[in-house]
Amino acid sequence: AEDTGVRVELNEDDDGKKASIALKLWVEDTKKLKGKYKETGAIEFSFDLENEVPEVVAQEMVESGFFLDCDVKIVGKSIRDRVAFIKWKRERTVS
Amino acid sequence: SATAQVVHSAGRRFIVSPVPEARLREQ
Repeated sequence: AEDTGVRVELNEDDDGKKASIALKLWVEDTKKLKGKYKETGAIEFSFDLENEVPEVVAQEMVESGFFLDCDVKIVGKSIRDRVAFIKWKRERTVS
Repeated sequence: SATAQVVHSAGRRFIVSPVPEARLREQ
């Protein structure tokens, strides 16, 4: 995945079955963000792989004050890339 | 503990915790 400066990792072991998984997101490179970033630390949250949209979660992070609106795309893309990887890994495990 | 909780109006819970040190050292 592209290096967006925003890292998203699994925050629990993936059993390959649960729709909702715990993720952890943090900024590795503040220079890649457009807006001023306030160092808040890592953000832990749950994400439903089947029903949720990464960009919506990114928007919620903006509304919660973690990021500025101009960075919603980069945060959404970071989550989307990680979610795609988790889904790909699950499919590979099944097959 | 250094964790803090933010609950978005949509009901999602965000928990703020320290950035994993091991991850920082990887860079």
